[in-house]
Amino acid sequence: MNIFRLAGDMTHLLSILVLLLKIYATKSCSGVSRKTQELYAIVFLARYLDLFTDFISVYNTFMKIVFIASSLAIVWCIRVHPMVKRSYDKDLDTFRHYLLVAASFLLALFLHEKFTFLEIFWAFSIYLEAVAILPQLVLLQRSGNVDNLTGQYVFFLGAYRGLYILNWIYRYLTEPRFTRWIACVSGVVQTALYADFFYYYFISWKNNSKLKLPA
Amino acid sequence: VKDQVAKDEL
Repeated sequence: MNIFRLAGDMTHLLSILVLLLKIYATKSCSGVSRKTQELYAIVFLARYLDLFTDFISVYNTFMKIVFIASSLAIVWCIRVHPMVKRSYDKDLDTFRHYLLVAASFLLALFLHEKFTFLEIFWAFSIYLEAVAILPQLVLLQRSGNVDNLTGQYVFFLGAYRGLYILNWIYRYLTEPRFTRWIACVSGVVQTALYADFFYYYFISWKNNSKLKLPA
Repeated sequence: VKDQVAKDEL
């Protein structure tokens, strides 16, 4: 494991901790897209089916369990916790996320590394992760103002994707047999989705002002 | 030989 991959995993973990902290400290999920969180829960459940078949390392297994548990915990908070549930604004969170699930699954049926149950669900999870942030970005854009913790959550998620690209470049240069088209192309698409957000994030950071996205 | 497409990333 190289430093980019480790830093990527850590920012990913940090993003989830920031989100949990926001929900826990404010007992509110305002500005958070439940649909994006549900998509991430599906992503982790579909991708880590190999928990039962392949063992890579204690680190991998531990992180997989953390990602599954935390994503389910976040969805549970938004759907079930009485105080958090009240702050959920479903009129802002209208993205038709089931379309993303259907399209990703269809794509996985055609584009995969092997036609096996695990490989199709793995490819599906990669495609779905690439677009899972869309409901969140649309929600932020619609509400205009972004609170600090939600902004940091999206920032760390984007940083995680950027670091994974550096990790692939590093692996491509150092590992002779490193080719991974599905993950890398999807990863670049996913990172590109954050470009707009990052632009406004850096402007607000430079001006030391509150993050605002144009309508 | 280790599978070339081993899923060692998260």
